[in-house]
Amino acid sequence: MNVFRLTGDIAHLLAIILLLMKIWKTRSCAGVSGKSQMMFALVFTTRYLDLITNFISLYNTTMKMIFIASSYGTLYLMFLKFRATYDSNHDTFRMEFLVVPVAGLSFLVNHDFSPLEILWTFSIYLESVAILPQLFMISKTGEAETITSHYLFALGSYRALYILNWVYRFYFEGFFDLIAVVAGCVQTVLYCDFFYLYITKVWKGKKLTLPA
Amino acid sequence: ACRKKAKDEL
Repeated sequence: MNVFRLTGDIAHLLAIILLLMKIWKTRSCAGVSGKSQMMFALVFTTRYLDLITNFISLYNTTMKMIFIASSYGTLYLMFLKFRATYDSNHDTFRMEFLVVPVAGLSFLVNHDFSPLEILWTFSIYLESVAILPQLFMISKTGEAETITSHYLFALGSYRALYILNWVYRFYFEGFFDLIAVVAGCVQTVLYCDFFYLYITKVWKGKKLTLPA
Repeated sequence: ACRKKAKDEL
């Protein structure tokens, strides 16, 4: 564990808490993409199947359980409890355009052709693009609530911090995982446009709106 | 190589 990974994990946890808080406090999931959230639940489910097969640390197990539980908690709030507030008209990104190619790629490019490993690879690839329906939704409506933009910033920062973690691990532990690194870079790049808007607008106290 | 170590990441 290094400082980059720890802050990355904390940013990830913070993002999830921010999203749950936004939905709970405003009693609304307006502006949140249910499709991105469904894919995140799928990401955690397929990646953390190793909870059953091997134990790493109490920290690892606890965080994994929190991530899985919170992703399904978010789905529960969005699709059951506050279903009426779900903005499905603006959540029109086609999930199959991401899930199908990602599934295909995880069969073709992986570290080991075994079920758990393919599912892990699938989750890594899917995570890298799972935010697209959310970003697409913001581009359709042209704006995002400030709390939603904080959520996205924390969520995007997490993988950027993981890149620093991988650089650190490469130099100090001789560890390198090409699949995770490439997917992590793709994931971070997808947020760049959002990061720019967030820093130039939200940090100056304005609402996140897209240029017309 | 070293793939197994990634399993300690989240």
